[in-house]
Amino acid sequence: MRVIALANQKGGVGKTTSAVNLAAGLAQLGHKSIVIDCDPQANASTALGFFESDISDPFMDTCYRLFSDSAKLEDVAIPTQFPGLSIVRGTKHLVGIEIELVSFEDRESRLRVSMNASSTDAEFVIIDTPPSLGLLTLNCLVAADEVIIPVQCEFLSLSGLARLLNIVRAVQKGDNPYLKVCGVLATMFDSRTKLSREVTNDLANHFPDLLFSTVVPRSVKMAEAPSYGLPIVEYAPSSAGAKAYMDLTREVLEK
Amino acid sequence: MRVIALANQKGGVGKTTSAVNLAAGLAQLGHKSIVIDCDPQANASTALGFFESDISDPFMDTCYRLFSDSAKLEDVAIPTQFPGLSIVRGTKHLVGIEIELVSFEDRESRLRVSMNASSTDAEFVIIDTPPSLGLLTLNCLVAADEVIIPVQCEFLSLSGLARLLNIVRAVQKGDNPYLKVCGVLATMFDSRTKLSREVTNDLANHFPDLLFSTVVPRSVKMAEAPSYGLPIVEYAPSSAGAKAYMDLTREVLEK
Ligand SMILES: Nc1ncnc2c1ncn2[C@@H]1O[C@H](COP(=O)(O)OP(=O)(O)OP(=O)(O)O)[C@@H](O)[C@H]1O
Ligand SMILES: Nc1ncnc2c1ncn2[C@@H]1O[C@H](COP(=O)(O)OP(=O)(O)OP(=O)(O)O)[C@@H](O)[C@H]1O
Ligand SMILES: [Mg+2]
Ligand SMILES: [Mg+2]
Repeated sequence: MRVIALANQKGGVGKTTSAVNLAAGLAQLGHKSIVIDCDPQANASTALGFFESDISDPFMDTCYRLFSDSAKLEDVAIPTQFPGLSIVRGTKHLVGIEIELVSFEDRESRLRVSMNASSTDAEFVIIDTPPSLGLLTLNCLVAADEVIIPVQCEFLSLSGLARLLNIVRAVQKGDNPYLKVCGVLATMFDSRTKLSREVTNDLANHFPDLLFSTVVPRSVKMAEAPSYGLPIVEYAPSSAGAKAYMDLTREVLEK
Repeated sequence: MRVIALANQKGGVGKTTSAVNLAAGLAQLGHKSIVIDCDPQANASTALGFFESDISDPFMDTCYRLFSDSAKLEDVAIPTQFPGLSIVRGTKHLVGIEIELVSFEDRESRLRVSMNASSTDAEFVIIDTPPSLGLLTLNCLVAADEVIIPVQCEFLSLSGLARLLNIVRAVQKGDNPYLKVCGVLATMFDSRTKLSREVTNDLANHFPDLLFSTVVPRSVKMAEAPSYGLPIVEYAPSSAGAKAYMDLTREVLEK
């Protein structure tokens, strides 16, 4: 089982979009996958058609339990309408976890304990994280084998990358020596702007061996898909976004 | 003095861009303003030409001190190159504040204590917040008189709005009864897409008395400006983005 976290403290760079569409792509190619929504915004859950109002007990039926009482993945994962794809839903109550865990000795490895106790037959676990470097995201980096870093093709998104890679290195030296950077993914590339090309050139110069060759174009269909609760490969299978995420899926499978 | 926080836990919706350009617009119209960068990403500082590497002591010369030892604004505010506009720089070390404050009784009102002790002659203080509802953002909402909520014209950004307004109401019932919602600002509006129009219609239907009449269009010049350390009114004064932020500035002055 490969556990891959999507992380970047910069907001709005495509973490959720990449987590959902990579997991859907893997499932479509026959690799059973689970999405874990570790963001209190619960956008990955919304983007797959699940609403917080449908959850009878957010402390028991969601990702919250993986942090609070070391539940197993199979206790909280539920199937989606897409064959081979399951989800552990997020909840706004995850905000409380960041405060509750502070006093625990093992505050950064709670999620890993739950994951290690699990006996799911999924081949991939894809973890969506919030836009911060707090205890939720640290738990995800400690629990993961690999991290994919989406970077929007804009200046402000570039400026936080060095700091994120420092945090990844700190996690590798500390709780998770096995953590690898699976790759840096350029997102929302707009071929009409000089800015997009400058950013991708910068990424290629600074991180030549980390940058995925797949570049995800900016396309409104990508932004529309979550409102229908569908991954792009279902909402617009012949779109540029769907093709890019299938390319990314194949690149991840080859690593 | 009016203290206005820009807040939305959804990432990448234009909090920093709006904070910087509103403050620059106010300064240009002759209203002395200070930007406080309360985000560990320190993007507002970068967007005004300040780099974390230039700061000799990030614990003393930045926003960090407003939380750690109740410094006054005038102890940490420095002038920018734009007349009438000063800044309290952000720092990555703010991440530590979220953990350090947990055990304090007054953990949500540390910033307000500093602000109340200040004797600056600025007319406006504009606070940029991180994309979360943790202790940093709560401190900003408790310290502020008003909050502006930027909402990107996309579906995922809409889904978190109800929760944010609940938090604002909780702050109003608790530590800050005076907090008002100054307005909801539609950002990155793309007139070519149906999605943008649907989102602005939704906003107009659900929040008719909160929605600013100014709508900020998506424009690449807006995304380029921070890489030159310039607000849009300096970088591209005759662009649609500059016009929109001057319109917003006038609307805020009229409230
Ligand atoms: N390739 C794309 N083209 C156009 N829009 C996109 C693309 N990818 C994502 N989006 C849209 O951009 C917005 C930000 O993407 P997303 O929510 O996935 O980012 P995120 O990093 O998860 O944000 P957060 O930091 O809030 O968790 C969303 O409205 C999404 O629908
Ligand atoms: N009107 C606009 N048109 C085009 N791009 C924009 C516009 N406003 C902001 N941007 C760009 O969109 C990205 C997100 O904006 P910004 O960083 O201001 O959002 P934010 O809410 O502060 O993000 P975070 O949640 O990470 O703090 C940035 O790269 C910014 O330059
Ligand atoms: Mg997200
Ligand atoms: Mg910001």
